[in-house]
Amino acid sequence: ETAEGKKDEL
Amino acid sequence: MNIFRFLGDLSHLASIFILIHKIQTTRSCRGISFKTQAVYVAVFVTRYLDLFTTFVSVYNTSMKIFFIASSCYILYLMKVRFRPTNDPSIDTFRVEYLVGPCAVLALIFNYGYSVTEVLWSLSIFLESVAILPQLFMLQRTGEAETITTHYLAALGAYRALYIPNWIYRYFSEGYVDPISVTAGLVQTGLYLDFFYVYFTKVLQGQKFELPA
Repeated sequence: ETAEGKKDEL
Repeated sequence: MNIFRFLGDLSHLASIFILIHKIQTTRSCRGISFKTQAVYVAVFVTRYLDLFTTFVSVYNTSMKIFFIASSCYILYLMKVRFRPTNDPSIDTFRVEYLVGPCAVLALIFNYGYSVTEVLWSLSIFLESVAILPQLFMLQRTGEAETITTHYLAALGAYRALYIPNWIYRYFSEGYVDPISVTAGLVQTGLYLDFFYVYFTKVLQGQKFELPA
């Protein structure tokens, strides 16, 4: 799983 | 959310409060680079465009709004409220040398060719070097008010604390964000010299002064 489409960090 | 990321975010919040406190109590923005602060506004605005499309948590949304609002407020303090105390003649770092390469990097390295993804990527790269005008100014003047060094230390600690967070997330979730990790390592690296002087001088009660 990469960060694509899953940006939950600030 | 893990403890490293939470402490990182708290450190980021603290840095902003320290900066606003410094400007308001000394009634001066002396020693603060307007260019660095302006780049932060660009960083937050371009990164948090998803405020309108994605909901992660109340925590996430509130922090995003706070970072955009507080960074704009700092620009207001510097350009309007305490304008006479801002000296552009020592804030001479050429920001276009940062924005240009970061824009190229964002076009090459991103998670998808859409406006929001490229701007997100740009914001990550830009954040990693946003502190350079400030550090450049520090180097030129060779000294800093103690409160300013606390601000810089908290700001540097924020991204440094994200590094153990990424290691933790890799092992616990298999989550990897190569763009953030690379930029985060660069960002933290830029602070190493500053941290050295901060720990060996400021925290020992001495003034922040660079050797001539």
